[in-house]
Amino acid sequence: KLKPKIVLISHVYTNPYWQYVKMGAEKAAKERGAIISYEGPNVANAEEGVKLINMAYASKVSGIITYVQEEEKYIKVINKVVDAGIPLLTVDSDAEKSKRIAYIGTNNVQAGVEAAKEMIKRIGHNGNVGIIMGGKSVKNQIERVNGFKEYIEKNSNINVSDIESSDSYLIEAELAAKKILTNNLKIDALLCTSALDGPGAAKAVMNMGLSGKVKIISFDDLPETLEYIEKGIITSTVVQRPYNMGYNSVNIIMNIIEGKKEEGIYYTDVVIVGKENV
Amino acid sequence: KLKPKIVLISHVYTNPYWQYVKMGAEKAAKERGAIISYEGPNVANAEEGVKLINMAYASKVSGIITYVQEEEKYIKVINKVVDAGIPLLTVDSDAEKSKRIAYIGTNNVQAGVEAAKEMIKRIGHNGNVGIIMGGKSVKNQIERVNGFKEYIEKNSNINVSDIESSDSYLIEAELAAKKILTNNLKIDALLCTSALDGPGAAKAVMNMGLSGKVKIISFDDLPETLEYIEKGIITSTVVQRPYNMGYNSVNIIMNIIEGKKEEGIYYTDVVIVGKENV
Amino acid sequence: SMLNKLSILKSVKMELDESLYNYEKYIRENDYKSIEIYNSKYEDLMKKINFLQANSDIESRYVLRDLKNCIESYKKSADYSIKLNDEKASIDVYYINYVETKEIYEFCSSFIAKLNDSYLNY
Amino acid sequence: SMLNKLSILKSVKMELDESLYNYEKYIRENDYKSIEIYNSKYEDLMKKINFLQANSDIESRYVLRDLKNCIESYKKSADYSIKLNDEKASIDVYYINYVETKEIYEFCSSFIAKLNDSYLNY
Ligand SMILES: O[C@@H]1[C@@H](O)[C@H](O)OC[C@H]1O
Ligand SMILES: O[C@@H]1[C@@H](O)[C@H](O)OC[C@H]1O
Repeated sequence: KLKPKIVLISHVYTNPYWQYVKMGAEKAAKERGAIISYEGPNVANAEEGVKLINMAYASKVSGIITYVQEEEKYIKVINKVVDAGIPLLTVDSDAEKSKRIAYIGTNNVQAGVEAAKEMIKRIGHNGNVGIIMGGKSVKNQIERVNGFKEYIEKNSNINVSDIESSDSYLIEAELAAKKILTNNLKIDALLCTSALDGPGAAKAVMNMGLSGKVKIISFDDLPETLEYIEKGIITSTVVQRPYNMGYNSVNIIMNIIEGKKEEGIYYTDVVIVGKENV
Repeated sequence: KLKPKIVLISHVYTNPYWQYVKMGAEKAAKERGAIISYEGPNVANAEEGVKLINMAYASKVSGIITYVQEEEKYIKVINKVVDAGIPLLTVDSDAEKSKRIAYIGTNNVQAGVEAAKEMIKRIGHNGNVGIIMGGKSVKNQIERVNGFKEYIEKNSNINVSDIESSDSYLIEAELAAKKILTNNLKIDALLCTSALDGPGAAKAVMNMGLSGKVKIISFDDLPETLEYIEKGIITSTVVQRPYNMGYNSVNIIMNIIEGKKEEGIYYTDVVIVGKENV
Repeated sequence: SMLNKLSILKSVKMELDESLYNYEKYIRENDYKSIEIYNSKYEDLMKKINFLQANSDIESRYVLRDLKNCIESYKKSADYSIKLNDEKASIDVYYINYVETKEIYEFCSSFIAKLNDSYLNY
Repeated sequence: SMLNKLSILKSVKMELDESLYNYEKYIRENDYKSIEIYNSKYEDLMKKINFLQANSDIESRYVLRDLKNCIESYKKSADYSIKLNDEKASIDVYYINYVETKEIYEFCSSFIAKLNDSYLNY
């Protein structure tokens, strides 16, 4: 007797952050008698993401948990899936205008605010900041940058000098950081809004001999991010709960499959980690 | 002992016009002791076309014959291949700004002029014409339309009312024709500038009960185009020489491989075919 | 044997390809012989899927479930556009559905490739 | 036998994947152990290619020629970026080359899939 299959569709298939989401999902699946199929685009783009939802829909899976690249491009396919009776949740990045049953993940706007508070704490009320985003048109990255910028504008004289994108790839994060630091001579700190942006920025800062001169506030706690914090290259990081996102998503799906009513927004929290509490 | 391999890269892999180019190429290859690898994009786009050239280059083939989607996007890769000593010819659509060794195919601007003359012959010096192109940004389609429009403007009062693209697919040609005929109520004739556009337009004209009321001037002589001419649905067609293009391209490549000097533009001719001479 | 399963799987791919070819031919040309071939190909490949399901390990049976469901989705989508075509609906009425049918075919191909790998994973 | 060739071919794919993985690891982290693995994987997979070439029919040997040439192109491209990395060149100096290396890897994968089909075509 085959178990129900839940498809987990990530932002970018190879991004290591998503291994934690997958582990949490697989843990819950094992406990609840389901299997997980981990999928994701090779490059972050909405067309690839929508295609993977369509593929899961055509193979009549029992549930779909999906990241949302650009919300407008997802509404139609999400509504089709939910209207057909397949439970679909969004994870890490939401599509609240769609019929998705629930969202599990960080409040990304608020996480941007937390990063802004941390930035002020670390560099004071004045200074120039460059931002490396993990994609310029993906929902959760836009929300973090917006939350950051709004708080910075209201509560400091910090200036956002430049914004580049890594598209959530490590080498590209290093390139983006180098570009910002080359094009803007008075950068005091970098904000890195996705998991690989911090390590990429750290490598660029070191290679350009700017360690100790340019601070880095990043997201997530990949092993290399924590190592860079211990070395004092990355100042601090906004740690999310990807394992919990995965674990909770699968449990919500299984509750729905077993007939329980579930819906809504399930925020996971963030915590700031620096050298002092790594 | 393995024979030299020549890669033939088409506009769109499935387009039946390219079967004639392939047949001519295979005939010459058999005569000259080579083999042909027929490749082509699934959809007409320059990135797919360039990727296939890069693939042929990486596998160190003996020669490349390639269609050109958008010339600007091809220059760099063509130059790389020729600089590395692999003979590269363009076929059917040229990249004269590149270092390609030779071009074999129709003079597409002039073919547009021939189509314009034929249009005037068939509908007179006044009237409204819609154009279905096999791609709005591909080189040879643009040239045909430009040649047509320039001649029409100087030599008639014919008005080009609308232009749509089929992207060289049959069903999409029917859609494009229907869209033109629906959006423009006084169309006297359709010009169809790639092989499947004529049959697609013919089907739309029939389905809309406009047979005999809207003339069709098309390109090429696919079997279904000739059938539609016999039925009086398509008025006439500009017939190219795809078999010769393929045959001559391979011979030029083999001449170069055998040390002979070859370069330049090798135009193949066109002939107009209507019911009277089908 | 594994070679036998790989051979049957390759045959499944060929029949799916012929099914799509004949579906498109019917949509383009209203060729009734094409629609007969389309229907018989579907029956042939479902028999083979059922045989593979009865003779595969658990890992492959998960992929076979996906493939079978996907082929059913492909057929449902294709039948819908055939129905509209039979009712003389114009192509623009069911063009979206025609494009979706072809996309679902691609998904079926992906599952076939995945199953091929699963069989080679011994 | 055909099963033997399919098995060797699958092994070629795995070694190519590991070669790319270690190349990228080296580019990202300057991990010298990665570069040793990258080099040894290349030698392993070329031995297997040579064995397959000596034991395949003519049609497969054309695809093997493409594959072998493509793997050589992949190595040449990867070695160049490794050289620049060793010389402490910044990533932006050889980023184009890094992207090309990964694209050539994809071409090698396509030829492997084509050879897999060729072997199943018996
Ligand atoms: O969306 C993910 C984001 O939440 C994390 O911060 O970085 C990796 C991304 O894929
Ligand atoms: O480029 C080709 C063109 O010459 C022909 O007319 O139609 C088919 C196209 O692919």
